[in-house]
Parts: sequence; C-alpha cells; structure tokens
Amino acid sequence: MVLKSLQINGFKSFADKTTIDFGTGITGVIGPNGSGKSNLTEAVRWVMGEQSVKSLRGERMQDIIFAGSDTRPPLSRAEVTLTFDNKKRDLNWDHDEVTVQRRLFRDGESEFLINGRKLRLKDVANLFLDAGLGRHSLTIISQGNVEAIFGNKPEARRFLIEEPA
Amino acid sequence: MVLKSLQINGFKSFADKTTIDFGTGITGVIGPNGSGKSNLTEAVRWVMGEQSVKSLRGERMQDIIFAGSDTRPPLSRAEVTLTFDNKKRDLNWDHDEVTVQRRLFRDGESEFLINGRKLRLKDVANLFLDAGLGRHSLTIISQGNVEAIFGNKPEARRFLIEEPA
Amino acid sequence: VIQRFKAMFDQVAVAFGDVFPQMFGGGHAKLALTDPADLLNTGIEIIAQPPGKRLQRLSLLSGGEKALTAITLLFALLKVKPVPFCILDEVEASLDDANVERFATFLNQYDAQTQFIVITHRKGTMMQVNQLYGISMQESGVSTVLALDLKAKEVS
Amino acid sequence: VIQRFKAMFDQVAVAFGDVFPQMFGGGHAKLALTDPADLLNTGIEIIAQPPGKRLQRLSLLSGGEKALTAITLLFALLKVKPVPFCILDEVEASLDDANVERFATFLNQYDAQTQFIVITHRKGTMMQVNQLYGISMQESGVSTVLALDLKAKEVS
Ligand SMILES: Nc1ncnc2c1ncn2[C@@H]1O[C@H](COP(=O)(O)OP(=O)(O)OP(=O)(O)O)[C@@H](O)[C@H]1O
Ligand SMILES: Nc1ncnc2c1ncn2[C@@H]1O[C@H](COP(=O)(O)OP(=O)(O)OP(=O)(O)O)[C@@H](O)[C@H]1O
Ligand SMILES: [Mg+2]
Ligand SMILES: [Mg+2]
Repeated sequence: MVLKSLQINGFKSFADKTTIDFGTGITGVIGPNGSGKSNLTEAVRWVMGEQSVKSLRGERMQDIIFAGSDTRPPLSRAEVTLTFDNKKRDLNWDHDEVTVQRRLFRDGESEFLINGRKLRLKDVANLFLDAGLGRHSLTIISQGNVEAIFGNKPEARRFLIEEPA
Repeated sequence: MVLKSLQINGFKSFADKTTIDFGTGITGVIGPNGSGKSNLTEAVRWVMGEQSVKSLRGERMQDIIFAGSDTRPPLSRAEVTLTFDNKKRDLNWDHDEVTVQRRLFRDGESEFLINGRKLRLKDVANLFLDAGLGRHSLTIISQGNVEAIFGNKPEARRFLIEEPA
Repeated sequence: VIQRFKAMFDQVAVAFGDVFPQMFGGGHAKLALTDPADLLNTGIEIIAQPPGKRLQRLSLLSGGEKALTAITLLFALLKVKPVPFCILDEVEASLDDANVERFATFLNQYDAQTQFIVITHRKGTMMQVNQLYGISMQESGVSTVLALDLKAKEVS
Repeated sequence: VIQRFKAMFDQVAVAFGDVFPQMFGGGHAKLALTDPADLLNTGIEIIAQPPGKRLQRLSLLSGGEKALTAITLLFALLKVKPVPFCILDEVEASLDDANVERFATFLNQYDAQTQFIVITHRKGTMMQVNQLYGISMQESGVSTVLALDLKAKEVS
C-alpha cells in the first residue's frame, strides 16, 4: 500500500485546508520550532483512530481543534483525510483507492468515513489493525520511542518483539 | 570564584592525563558522539563529590575508571583535579587558589585532597555546599534537567525554588 | 505464541547484528534474552560495542550512541517486519553529522519497501530525500505547507 | 522558610516574565503557584504563550518550544541566584537555528557574572564562545582534547 496524500483542515495549527502529496521514496518535512511538523504526525495518528488524548498532548479531545490565533478566531471542527493507493489490497477494502476521513466537532460529535461511507471508530481502527498498521506497529517513530528502548528495563522491551510477532 | 582548569587522568574515556584551561567568558566544547564530552561534565561532578553511581551512568563506582580499549589495557585508578581562583574567598578556604582532587583505585580505595591535604568526601562536599555549589545548584545543566521541568507535575518543580531559596 | 516470539526474536537478533556495524561504521552488537528458559516473561538485553571501544555496560554509552543503537534496533525490526509507510519525527536529533549521514544513507536502502516521511532539522537527512516540504507560520499561529525545490536544501 | 520560598518565587517569576520574550523573540509567559494558600506544598504552574499564538495548555507546545521555555526558567533562576560557573551539556539540541541564536546571544549577556562551559553540536552556539575545545578519539576509545582556533568554527 502506498500513502498518496494527507489533507488537514482545522486540526491543531492547520487552520486552513492543507494538502500534502507523498511521492515515492523519502519525503522530508522541515520547518522552525512550533511550525506544525509534529502536529502533522499527530493528524495521521488521529485519522487512523488514535484515542489517547494524552498521546496527542491534549487533555480533552477538543484540544485538537484549531483554537484560534492572534489573527483568527477558533474553528468549530477538525477534519483529516488520508488517501491510500490500495491496488495490492493490503487494506481489506475492495477498492484501488481508499480514503479515510475523521471529523470532530466542538460539541463532541465525531464522524468516521471510509471512501465516503459513514462508519464507526472501530471500523477504521480494524481496517488498519488487519493490515498490520495498528497502534503498536512502527508506522510512527518519534524521539520518545527511541529513548524508551533504552530507558526501559529489559522486560519492558518485550513489546517490540511481541506485537509484530 | 573562577574555574581555572580541569585535569582528568584515567576517568572514563580519558586514559591519558588531559588538561583543560578555562578562560573568562564562554568556553565551548565540541566533538563527535561518544568522544567524551559528557564524560568531562561527569568528571567535574565526580570531583565535586558526586556519589550517585547511577547519575554517572554506571553500576559500581569502579565503572568510572578507564576500562581499556582496542589498543590499551584498563587502568587501575581514576583521578580528577579541579583548580579555582579563590581570591574573593567564595570557597571557605584561606588561599587564593584552591585545588580539589579526587582519586579512586580499582580495589575501592578513595582519596580526597584540597590543596594537597588529604581530607574526606564530606569536607569536599561541604566546601562546595557552603559556596552554594551543592548538588541542587544549577552548576551543571543537561538535556535531562530541561525535560524534567516539563515532564514533572507542578509539585515536582518546587525544588527549583526551594533549593536556592 | 511462544514459538512466534522466539522465531521473531531470532530474526530480529540477526538483523540487529547485521545493521549495527553499518550504522556505526564498525563495532559489534547483539540481542540476548535475559531468561531464555522463560519465553513468556523474559526481557531483552541489548549488548552494544561501538567501533574501537571495549564492551561495557550499555548505560555508559553516550547520548548519541544510545540513540543510534535504538535506531538500529528499530531498523532491524523494520527489516524483519516491514511496514508500508513510516513517519520518523526528529529521531536523529542527538546524532553528530557523521552518524546522521550513515542514518540517512540507511533510509535510502529501505525506501524500496517502506515509504518514509522524515521530519528533520538535519542537513544530512535532507540531502537524501526525494521530495521536500517546508512547514511555516507566515501568519502567526497558522501552519502552511510549501513544496520546496530540492536545490533549496543546499541553502539551508 | 515559607517566607524565603515566597520571596524567591516572586523574584524568579518576575525574571521569567522578563526573559521569555527575549528568548522567544516575543510572546508572554508567567509562573503561578497552584495553591498560594499552602506555600509548603504548592506546585509551580508554567503558563507560556509563544509569539502570535493563543494561550493554550503547556502540553500542546512543540518539543522545541518546551525546551526553550524550560531553558528560560533555568536562566530566570540563574538571574535571581547566580552561580559562578555553569556547565551546559547540549541543552539546545531540539531548538531550530533561529532559537539557538537567541539562546546563544542570551548566554553572552550573562557571562559577566557566570562562567559558562557549553557542550554543543550547534553552530549558532559555537559562534558565541570565547575559546573552543574539540574532544576527539584519534586512538579509538581514548579521549583527547585540543584547543581549537576560533576561526575554525567558520568551517564546521
Ligand atoms: N488546537 C490548536 N490550535 C492552534 N494551535 C495549536 C493547537 N494545538 C497545538 N497548537 C500549536 O501547535 C504548535 C506545536 O506544533 P508542533 O508540535 O507541530 O511543532 P513542531 O513543528 O513539531 O516543532 P518542533 O520543531 O519544536 O518539534 C504549538 O505552538 C501549539 O501552540
Ligand atoms: N570506564 C570507561 N572506560 C573507557 N571508556 C568509557 C568508560 N566509561 C565510558 N566510556 C566511554 O565513553 C563514551 C561516552 O562518552 P560521552 O558520554 O562523554 O560522549 P559524548 O561526547 O558526550 O557524546 P554525545 O555527543 O553522543 O553525547 C562511551 O562510548 C563509553 O563507552
Ligand atoms: Mg515536533
Ligand atoms: Mg553527551
């Protein structure tokens, strides 16, 4: 499966609709401190079904909706869309292209869509889990993961082997 | 008080006697990963009386003696000497120049000297504590300290104010 | 389940032993089970010896050496169990320039099987990418993304 | 004791509010006691608003913004209770180049009262030092120190 594009609209610092097209090979992302690079990573985790608000650096899930700035008022919803090339059918969805979308409104209402079809959080989570891209897979690696390997007792490192096994 | 020089001999990766003279102002230290920069910092903490082996990344105090390399056998002792300009008598020692030295032998024997006089660990520790340079002062700041400020609960940050107060 | 754990562990241990000297430009490393008789609860020991150094406790390694050893283990896992895409968020922050270069070269070896998205501040990593995006906040507090000309990486 | 804590806290809070906009090139920050009525047990709250951004939970700040905020607090403490010397071991690893420059300029403002020894990988910090030492391992596993010509910093 290949990641085709990511669209972020109202998620954290991405007040305006923003699209990133991933080519083949290695895509680099650079920018100053606080510009939104890790927010981008969290947008991917969120649309794939991340439910731990703490792991998204917030305290309530609404914290991930654009809260306003010096020049802009807060937004009322956050929306992230991830599009995959699925010709090899790595994702258990009978379609050459798979689009996963997640929305959250300030009143707490949530929406999950796969190729435009309204589904539930668990359908999205399972879609990725069945393809080996669940929350314990190495799809997202940050400095915290790197330090955890060393900080932990030998017993705590088991999960690295257990999860993919 | 002004730091005049640091001499390291047999402490961790400093197999050969090495002297660093500190000028006034800012002294920069650069070098590749694993070259010995943090070891240098730990040498300063050690000669000032650091007793926590864990905070020196070891398990037994002997771990700080040069353990040998591809081309060298292990050494039998570690020695660090720190020299201060004490004209303002910030250190409670009636001498314009104060030299503090610490030695550790593989058999566990330890020596502490101030201006050549053999004393005990607590004399060295108190010398620095009385000058406001104890283990809770901000004489050594690393990435760990920086992260701890944020990682901690608000209650855990008290020590930053309590200690110097 | 225990069989799968042991099989997986053995494969990762082989990969780890292979990748380490490539990442460090030399040296040796291996993985060991703390309690091979108890596969259900055993921990995983990391034994690492950077080039030219004597084998010592892992704790004595430098900040950069620890980071590179952990990165090596993660790449060994990816070798055994590839993922289709992987986002790396500034994992190489504590590496010096020589180690960043080896790390970035390594990414290039994997990129046939894994689509990497690398968030980085480091020039060495930027030099190895196929496309580059810059995130900035022209208007304060609002992120915008710009596709950057790969020649631009020479400048920063 | 409680009086000293409160007096110290107040001074550090003033310094923190002053230093923050200098470090960040703008913005506001303050320190607050979580329980001003219980000075013996109260915690210390950090409230930080980088330039142009809306005030939000501290947890939402970026890695670099958190590091710079912590560095700001440490410098505020040093302002109130100076130490004669201070060794900084790679504290600025997660800062971008612009923030490193402000940080290094700040070191220069303090260096009359505090002798700084700064271990760094960053060019911006190297540019501000008065003397420079290079640590290397010509012979594997053995550290050696070399006084470097300050013009050499242009090269690295
Ligand atoms: N809900 C929100 N609304 C508006 N801004 C937000 C929201 N949540 C977080 N932010 C802002 O996003 C910024 C953090 O962005 P991010 O963590 O992506 O930075 P970064 O580019 O990874 O930086 P660094 O290089 O320091 O890691 C913070 O300044 C924070 O204030
Ligand atoms: N007792 C010892 N004998 C010999 N070498 C040792 C001893 N203790 C530690 N070392 C070596 O010193 C090195 C660590 O050095 P140090 O932590 O000072 O590196 P550094 O310059 O700070 O690197 P980085 O930039 O990665 O932080 C390790 O490679 C370790 O093997
Ligand atoms: Mg980040
Ligand atoms: Mg170090």
